[in-house]
Amino acid sequence: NPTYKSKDEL
Amino acid sequence: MNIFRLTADMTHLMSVIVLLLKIHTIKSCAGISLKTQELYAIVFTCRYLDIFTDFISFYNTIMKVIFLWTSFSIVWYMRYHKIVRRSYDKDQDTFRHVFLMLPCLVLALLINERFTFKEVMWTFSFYLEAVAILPQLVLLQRTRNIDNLTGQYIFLLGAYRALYILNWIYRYVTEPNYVHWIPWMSGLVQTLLYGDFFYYYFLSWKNNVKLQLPA
Repeated sequence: NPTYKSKDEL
Repeated sequence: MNIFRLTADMTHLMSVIVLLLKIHTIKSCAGISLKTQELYAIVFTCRYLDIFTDFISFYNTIMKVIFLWTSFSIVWYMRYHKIVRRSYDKDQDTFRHVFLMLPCLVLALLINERFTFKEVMWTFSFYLEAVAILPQLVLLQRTRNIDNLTGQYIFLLGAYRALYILNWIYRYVTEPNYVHWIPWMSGLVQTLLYGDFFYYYFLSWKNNVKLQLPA
């Protein structure tokens, strides 16, 4: 889902 | 991935390595706040809950494992290693975790991107990371003598978040609808908290004198 894509930072 | 974020992650990794080197080689944690280290372990635990459910990249997963492993190792060294623990100054390191964790948890319950457990924990980890350095900065003011490795550790820790801000600006400019107020605001507060430390660190470097924070 899109939000987890945005959680690509550490 | 952009150069700002890569440099930021490497700076963050360097800060952890500097601290582990200090603790592992000279077997001392003088001047280091266990409270801050424990808060960082909590920050990474709450932020990386998705480590087994959402694979983003090898880099992402490897770095998460490294940060989790090193943060818990540092806490273990300072608490249980028979030599290191002797150099821990528990009488000076008295900042109460709960005074930082509770407000961050309440704020994460109120202000978040989605009201789910993982999302609230992720948000809580950003708010907590912003203030996690406070026990360490308080300890520095109390103990006065700041050895080089400790000074470098804190400088790198502050620099990594400042570099993340450059990364967020870069991504905001180059990626359509990339907007994340929670990390941005938390990261800004976190970097500002290092402000006076950076100032005195720069002065000590410029005048080539030992780093001293005003009482």
